Amino acid sequence: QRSPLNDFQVLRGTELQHLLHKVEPSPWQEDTADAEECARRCGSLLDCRAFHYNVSSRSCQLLPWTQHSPQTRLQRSGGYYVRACIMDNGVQYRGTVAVTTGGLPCQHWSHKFPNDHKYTPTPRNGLEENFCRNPDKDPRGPWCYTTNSAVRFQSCGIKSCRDAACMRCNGEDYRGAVDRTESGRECQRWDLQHPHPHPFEPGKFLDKHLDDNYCRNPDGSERPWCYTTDPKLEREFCNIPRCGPEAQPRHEATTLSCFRGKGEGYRGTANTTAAGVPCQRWDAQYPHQHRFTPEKYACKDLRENFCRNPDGSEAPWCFTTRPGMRMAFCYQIRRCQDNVQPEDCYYGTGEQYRGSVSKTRKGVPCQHWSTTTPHKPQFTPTSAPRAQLAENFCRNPDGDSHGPWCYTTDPYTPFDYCALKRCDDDRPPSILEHPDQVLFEKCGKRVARENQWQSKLR
Amino acid sequence: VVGGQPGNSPWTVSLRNRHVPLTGYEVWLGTLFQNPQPGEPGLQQVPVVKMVCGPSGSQLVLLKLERPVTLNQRVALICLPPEGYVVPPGTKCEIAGWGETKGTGNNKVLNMASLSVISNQECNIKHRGRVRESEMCTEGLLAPVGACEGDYGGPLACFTHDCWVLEGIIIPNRVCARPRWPAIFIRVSVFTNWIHKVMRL
Repeated sequence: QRSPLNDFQVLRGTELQHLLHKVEPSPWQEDTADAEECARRCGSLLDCRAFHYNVSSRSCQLLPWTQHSPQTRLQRSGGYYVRACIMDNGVQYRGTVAVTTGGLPCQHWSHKFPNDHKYTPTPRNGLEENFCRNPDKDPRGPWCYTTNSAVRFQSCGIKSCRDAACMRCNGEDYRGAVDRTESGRECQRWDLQHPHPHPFEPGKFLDKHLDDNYCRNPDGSERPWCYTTDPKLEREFCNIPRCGPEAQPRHEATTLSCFRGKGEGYRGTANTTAAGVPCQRWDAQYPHQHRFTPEKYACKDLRENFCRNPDGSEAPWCFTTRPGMRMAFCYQIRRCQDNVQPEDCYYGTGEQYRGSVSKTRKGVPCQHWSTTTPHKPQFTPTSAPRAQLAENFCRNPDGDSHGPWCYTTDPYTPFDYCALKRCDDDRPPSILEHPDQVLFEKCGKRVARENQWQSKLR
Repeated sequence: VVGGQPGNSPWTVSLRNRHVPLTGYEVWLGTLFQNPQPGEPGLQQVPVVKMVCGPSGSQLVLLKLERPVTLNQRVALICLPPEGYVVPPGTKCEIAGWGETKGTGNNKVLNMASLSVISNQECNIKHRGRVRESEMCTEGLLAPVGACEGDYGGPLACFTHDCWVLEGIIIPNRVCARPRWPAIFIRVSVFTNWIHKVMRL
């Protein structure tokens, strides 16, 4: 009694997307009893390689490709989201925990043995497999019959979403599953633009984990929030418990004299903008009113008028004391060099460097000059014999004025300069002494300014 | 730009959505307005897909766009100088940007200002030898004229041999448009070969 499903691999919560929009898969076929039925239909067709089966709408879509076909991508299905914690008494819980607090495996709901019972699984009531569920609204939350005849049923102890994850600081890295606002409104999914259009597309904020409709803090607000499903209220904060002192705050590498990344860890005392305008104190609301008060952003160290980055901007900034200039970046603060220590030195442009340093200034190992992955080199030991391109040592086969370099083993970085510095006693020729002539061909032309701008003014 | 005038600079790009990770950055071209309306004719919005860091200390990155832009009357190429080219002192240049005007101009449109190049030697007198070879200067005018917050990364374009050439990149200076004080830019010609190399490799 072989099932047609045996010919297929089951991937829950995923969907196959064809990247060429022009290619349409076959339409959905409604009223398909189950995945087996869908598998049977697919198996009978020569050009059917896979299928989507949607449990809740009981529909089947046959596909002529798999995730290994060109131009296809397997991705998380937007229609499938499982919350691992429970809201209220967990009647809606659809997770996959199948063991009780006493460690006993749960009995399948469709089985009447070893414990007989009155429940029958349907596509609607969620009594799948042997997962913990709460069909009788038990205030203690999801439970199951156990496989131990001596213990008929037992609770599963699944955490409430409110307690499953707490919030540190302003909750920028809260990744819990609360999806209600403080007034109890349900949150809008981040990947939807209705009822409220918004700029926070999950694909553009990958590091903010804007999953499903969970409360998040992608914009440096004082705590996690969400857009609501209530058309009359666009967005609202959520009630997320704060982590206790015992929860270790994530240690941001704080810096004092330079900044790393976006400078969120900068704790120095620079207090003017790059253009020299004095900064406004954070605890003042004049000349600029703002929401970044020290007490609401306690862990951002908004002391005095020091440059800080409380909201994930691209660098430390401050409100300025100039009424006409609300905020400005403090670019005068040096960026910390995250380069590795130079391990050797070179003269001139390094064309004669023959050392054995083989890593880039970021510490990435160099690719061997004689290999073609991950990058197809244009300079090889045979094409540039004089450069002595040995192994994966740093060299300068093209006379790059910035020194020895190599192809890197990072697929995203074709080449980079090496962990080398100019020798202290090196005296390179100055470009300022011998300016040479210049010849230009095309480019650098533009419509005469006056006539175009005047027409626009008029 | 402080002390500038509205103008046209078809190679000046506006970098938007910088409050998101790189995957959200966009470049806007073909407009003179700081906040062009959606659907404005000529406006081109292209996402940035990759960033390549420049040589150490260059303060430069190269941005790869998701797709090529369309060149037209509003969007034009600017020349790159040959490697190591030194702009002769006295060369007429201009800066452009949508940044801070400090009340000296219309901050709703692209502003430009004309500046003249001075030698590093002359510039180092006021800057007490701190100007590097990979930097260049323009003279400080009596009136406050120069780049400011929001202009950084913009062009210092110079008219050389009948062409506009991208000779400098605006970087933050200690003070915006400080009268009688030379402004410092990154010297693009020190990085021309690097730019070509990145595109080639």
